[in-house]
Amino acid sequence: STVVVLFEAPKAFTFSVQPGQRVRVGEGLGSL
Amino acid sequence: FFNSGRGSLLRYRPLPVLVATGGAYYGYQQYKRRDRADGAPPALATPTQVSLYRSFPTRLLSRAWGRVNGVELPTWLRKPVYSLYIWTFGVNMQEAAVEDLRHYRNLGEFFRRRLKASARPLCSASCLVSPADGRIVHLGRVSSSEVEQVKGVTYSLEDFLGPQDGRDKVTAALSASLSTRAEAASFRDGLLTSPDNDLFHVVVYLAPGDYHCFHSPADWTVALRRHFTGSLLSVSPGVAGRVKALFCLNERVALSGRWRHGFFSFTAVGATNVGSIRIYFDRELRTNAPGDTKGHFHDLRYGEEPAKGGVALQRGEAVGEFNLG
Repeated sequence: STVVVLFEAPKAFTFSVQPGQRVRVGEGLGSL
Repeated sequence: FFNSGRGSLLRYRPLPVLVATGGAYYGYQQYKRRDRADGAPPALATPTQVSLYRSFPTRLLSRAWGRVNGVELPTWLRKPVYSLYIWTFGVNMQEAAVEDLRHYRNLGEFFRRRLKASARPLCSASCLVSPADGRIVHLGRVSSSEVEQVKGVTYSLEDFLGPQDGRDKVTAALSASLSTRAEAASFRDGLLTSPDNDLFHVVVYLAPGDYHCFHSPADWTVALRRHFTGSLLSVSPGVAGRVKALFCLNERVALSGRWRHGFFSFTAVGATNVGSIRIYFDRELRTNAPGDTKGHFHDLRYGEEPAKGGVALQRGEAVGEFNLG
């Protein structure tokens, strides 16, 4: 199964994770 | 056997067998290595191959799989069966709310096990947190109305979310003015509420051993639930890299609404073994139901209920789960 999050954010938004990385619930994905 | 004259054709010849199998294995490894070295995405499946795959009764198989896994196991059998599953998929039972394997009546129940409250701390520094345990398949900025599901393989944003007028009225009204100004606004532009913003996406793949509940990735308000009926093809990264627009073909539940920066959506995409999606605050939702026709969608607008201004979700709050079958 897969989940997809699609969202609008200011252009300054940056991800703090990389493709291929394992993540867990509650782990930060990105911030402004 | 070796001394019989008529058995010459059947005589066991280890050397040719070893050379043939070894050669084939070596060739396969070289092929895989070359693919990795190129860094190029794997070749896409042809439309015929995709059609053939879609013609398999994946929904029926999924429901049958769910039925099998809903059968209550005798207590003595639970530990060996779940232990095999744990060993195969690398499940960490130490973080499960109930570690005693005999507690779970069937594999379906084991699959949707809960975690200890302290097992998943919430990152306080990020406005966006992971909604699920899994692996990031793709992420980034969405610069057009085509989104990458994995590197080099795209899908249409409009096919994935459905027509724009299905969004809640507030988001639609906010974006309408922008669309008018832009004159030739694309689907992506129509979703944005401010020209100073961009659209971003992140795709997380949940492997069979992962915790299969999903949580809210942010503080936001859900205005619309859209249930797309569809196929239940595998969504493993290998298949996602070969089947274009896989996420638009599969059964899925898309929740959309808004957060403090504008448009926000969360979509749970089903797969063959995990065909059912449950949303805790939506009792009407029925996924992977017999009789559903592929390629349709059904809406439920939470924002239109007079007593509610949509469903408010907090960052990290449990939203729903995937179920076997």
